[in-house]
Amino acid sequence: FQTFEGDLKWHHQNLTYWIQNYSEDLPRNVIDDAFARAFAVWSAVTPLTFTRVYGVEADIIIQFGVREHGDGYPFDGKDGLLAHAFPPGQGIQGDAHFDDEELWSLGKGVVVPTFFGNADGAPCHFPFTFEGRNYSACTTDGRSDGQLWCSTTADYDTDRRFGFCPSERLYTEHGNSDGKPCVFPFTFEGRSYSACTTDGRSDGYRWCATTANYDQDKLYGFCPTRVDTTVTGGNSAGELCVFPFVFLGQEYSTCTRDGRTDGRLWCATTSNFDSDKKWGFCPDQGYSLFLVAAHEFGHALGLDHTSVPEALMYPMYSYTEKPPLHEDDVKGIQHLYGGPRPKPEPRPPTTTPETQPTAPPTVCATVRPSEGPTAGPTGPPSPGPTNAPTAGPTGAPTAGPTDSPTRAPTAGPSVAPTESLDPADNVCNVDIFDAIAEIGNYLHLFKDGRYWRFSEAQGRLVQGPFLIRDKWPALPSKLDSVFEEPQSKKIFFFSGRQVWVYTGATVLGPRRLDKLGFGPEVAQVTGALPRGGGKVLLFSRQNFWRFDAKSQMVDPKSASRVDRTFPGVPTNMHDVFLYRDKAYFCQDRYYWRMNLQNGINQVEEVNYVTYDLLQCP
Amino acid sequence: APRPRQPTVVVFPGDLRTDLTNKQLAEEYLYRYGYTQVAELSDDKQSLSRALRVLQKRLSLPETGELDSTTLAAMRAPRCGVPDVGR
Repeated sequence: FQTFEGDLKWHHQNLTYWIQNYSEDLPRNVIDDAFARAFAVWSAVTPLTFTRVYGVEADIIIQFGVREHGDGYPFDGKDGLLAHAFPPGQGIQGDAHFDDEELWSLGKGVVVPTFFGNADGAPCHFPFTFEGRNYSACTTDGRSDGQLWCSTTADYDTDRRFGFCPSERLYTEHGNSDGKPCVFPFTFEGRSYSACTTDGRSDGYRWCATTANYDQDKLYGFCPTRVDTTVTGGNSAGELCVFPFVFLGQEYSTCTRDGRTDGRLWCATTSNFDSDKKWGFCPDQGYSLFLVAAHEFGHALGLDHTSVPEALMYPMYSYTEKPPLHEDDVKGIQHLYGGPRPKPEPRPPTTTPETQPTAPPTVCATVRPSEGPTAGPTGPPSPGPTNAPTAGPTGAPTAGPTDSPTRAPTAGPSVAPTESLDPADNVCNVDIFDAIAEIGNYLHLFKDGRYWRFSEAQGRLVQGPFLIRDKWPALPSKLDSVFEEPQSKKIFFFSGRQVWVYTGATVLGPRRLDKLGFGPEVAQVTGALPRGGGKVLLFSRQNFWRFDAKSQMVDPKSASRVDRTFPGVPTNMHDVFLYRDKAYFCQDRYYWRMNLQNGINQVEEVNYVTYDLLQCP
Repeated sequence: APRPRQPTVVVFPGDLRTDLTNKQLAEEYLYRYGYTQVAELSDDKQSLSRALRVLQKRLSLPETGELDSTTLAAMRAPRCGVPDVGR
């Protein structure tokens, strides 16, 4: 084995990792699992532990990229160089990068999850036989509704196990159509489209309209990735094979090796290679993300390449189903970190603590939370609003296909793989919050009698939802605004023309707003900006007042217009709050952030509450 | 009996790799993975042979110092991008 010069190693054992973005080749949960198992290879033989976090503070940052991807060591397209990693240390040290022009799989071909059908969401089995013919991709053969399906065993004719493949005819992702399937043809900028398109977008994502007229209805969704017919390499990486296509005057309805000497399968990405010359390589076995990751993580822990061909740290890729660690690898890693900790004695399970939130504290974190700025849809195609987001996929499509390849299948979604949490618990599904406030270093987000919270100190792990009435029993479920007065730690809650003041567990109220000195014209308090020294700005739509938290009275003469003092923020805000010394003005799903410190009240950022404050996917 | 059709081989646009000669492939590989420094290789066979020997030893290949088929196959194999030699 070899280590890096000077035995570079980590000097703490509880290492953290962050999956910064995802390849489209594999379902995200498969990618998460592959990385977790790759880390487990090393934690099994060392005292090291690996915990997943969601931010740049991680020791090991995992990234998919192509060509030059920011570190000065460019990838080289399909095959050849698969991935690389940096030895332990700060910054980019310890990070692992994977070439996304490779086809990432589990080493035995594309992994295509299925929906509905009768196979419990099992992935497709390629190749499979149907009516005696061999299929290496999803097909619509045998169906009249055009739905793509596959067998989940090698032989559909005998086993009859099947599922439906990701397809824009079955569902769409993100966008603003709640996962509804595409409608073909649809009209966009006056043109008719009968397939997904990247037109109107600069990020290359394929999208479609979910009604017949996008120009009129502005309803759209992104088309699921079809890894079974997406090409890699060539000059159309990421596009789909088009069958049939014409090559040297002959028609092909499957991938072919014709025309090549290296025996690799390819297809055209238009209907005529002879005229268009657009092509790419068809999916092959791909590279096992688990095996390559285990190797790269060896580097990230301090191991260099070995000359033992059978070892995991040998530089060449080779697929194996056996456990990948060789004794050479074990000797190397234990030279750096020693052996595993003695296993703790088995203990009886502990009882869960009384007050549990209604969902695990990392709700947002486990639902594809890390699609950072480098990936993910950026909004509808132009000329619509370029940034209109939606709350993301809402689970299995509601309408399933209604018949099987040769006869009617079971009606869905009896077996679709769905998320185990109630979507209502998912903070990422909330469009607009009733109120948002920083209370005790936690940013609280209130909605319909419940609230979520997170703190920077805990890596923005969202906790909740909790029930408002459990902590503040006197409160109604619908709130307009909330603020904590920093000196007294009193928490003011506003709803309609009423106010409650909590000091710890004791409450004063409800009282009417006129008790605070507001006139009858003030129907609600929509926000508050604590300014220190017991002074707070209280907002009601376009106006705000100075409020003295000690006397608990506003100065009626201090009424001012928002737009005069805070230029650039919307006037019909539904919430205003202070968070880490920045003022946030919320309207619809967006916030306008203003830095009040420098005395120049200038908008410094406009973004989404869910995507950027909560970092939802 | 019909005569077997001679396969037509075409050059696919964007398929760069097929353009490199074996020697070019070797020089690029030896530099990329740390066996040679920039412009270290010159036309004399000695330096290439020396570098090949280092590579063959490192990768547990037969140490011939020649750009033989085994070595070329290794150079064409998918692999990790971390250099084998050097920092």
